Parts: sequence; structure tokens; C-alpha cells
Amino acid sequence: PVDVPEGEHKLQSQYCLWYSRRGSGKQSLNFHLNLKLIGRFGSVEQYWRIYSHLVRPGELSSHSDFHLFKSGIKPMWEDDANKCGGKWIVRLRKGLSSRCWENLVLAMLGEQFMVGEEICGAVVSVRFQEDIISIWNRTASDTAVTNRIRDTFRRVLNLPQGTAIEYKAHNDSIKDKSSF
Amino acid sequence: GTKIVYERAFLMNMRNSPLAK
Repeated sequence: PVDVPEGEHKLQSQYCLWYSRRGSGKQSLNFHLNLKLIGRFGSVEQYWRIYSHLVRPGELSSHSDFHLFKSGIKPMWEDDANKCGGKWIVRLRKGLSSRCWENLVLAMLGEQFMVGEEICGAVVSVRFQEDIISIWNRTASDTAVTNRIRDTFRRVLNLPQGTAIEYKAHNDSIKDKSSF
Repeated sequence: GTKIVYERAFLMNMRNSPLAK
């Protein structure tokens, strides 16, 4: 675990921040090889210290992702915490992702979702014409939980009116081979 | 036990704390 110095504000969970960029050729098939751990943190102060050194998602090059997951959960479908889970996804036009991502991250770190241990992590994916933000939870079959996550997700992202969001169980994503 | 909960405004303020630099 990350050591939190005295005087700093502990978070409920510790987190790992990962970065990935789609490689070319053979490497693109090995998602885990492209996954790089950027940092770990357990306090509010540690989070801001990492954040202040990072490029904001809106300024990342295409096909890059940030993955912010609780310590011990790898940002992959195959992880035990994720394999029965799913994610709420929103597709955003360019220019919105930095603000939305920051809002989502602060809600997650601050435990605003109020769904026990259900939240696994969040991902922002920078693509050619749009950016995609998602929040991952453990149990795709628990509708009460996923509805609660949806309501908080919508509220904290402060999305433009009429923005569609969708839920995808990871199991279905694997079956229909849809990517992030 | 009790969860450690933080509001957005508090977290944003903490950004300017000397410990967060």
C-alpha cells in the first residue's frame, strides 16, 4: 500500500493511475503490454501532486487512455473484480472530456456514488472524433446498483442536455468483440 | 465502518494546499 504522510487527507481507497496507447501491428493485440502504471496514491494531496504533472485528457493524442482503478484491480475485463461487472459509457464531442473526466474522478475519490464497494474504476478514452468516458462496477446484474451509479454519473459529469449514456456488461463486450 | 467522503468543492480547494504541490 501507498504510505500516506501524517497531515494529509486519506482517501477511502487507494488508487492506481494507468496510461495506455494503442500500439501498431502485433502489439495492438496485447493490451496489457501497452498498459503503463503512472502512479499510485492514497490521499487527496497525493492525487493532486500526480494530476498537476499530467497532460489533460483533451490534450492527449488519439487512441490514448487513462485508467484510474482502485489498487489491486487491473483495468481489464479479465480481472476478478471486473469479470461479472460492466460500465456506464458516455461518448463526448471533442472539447468536453477534460472537464467531465475531472468531475468524474473527484466524485469517485470522494465516494459520492454511495454504492459500497461496487465502483472499480474509471476510464477516459481519446479517439479520433470523440472521447469516451466510462465508470466500471463489479456487478452488472444488480440493477439497483447500476441505476444508482447512472444517476450519480449523470449528475456529476454535468452533461449537455440530451446526451445519451449506455450500460454495457463486460461479458457482452467480449461476446460482440466491441472495443472500449 | 464510516466511509471517508469528500465533496467536490473541498477536493478542489485542496488542490491549492501547499502539501498538494
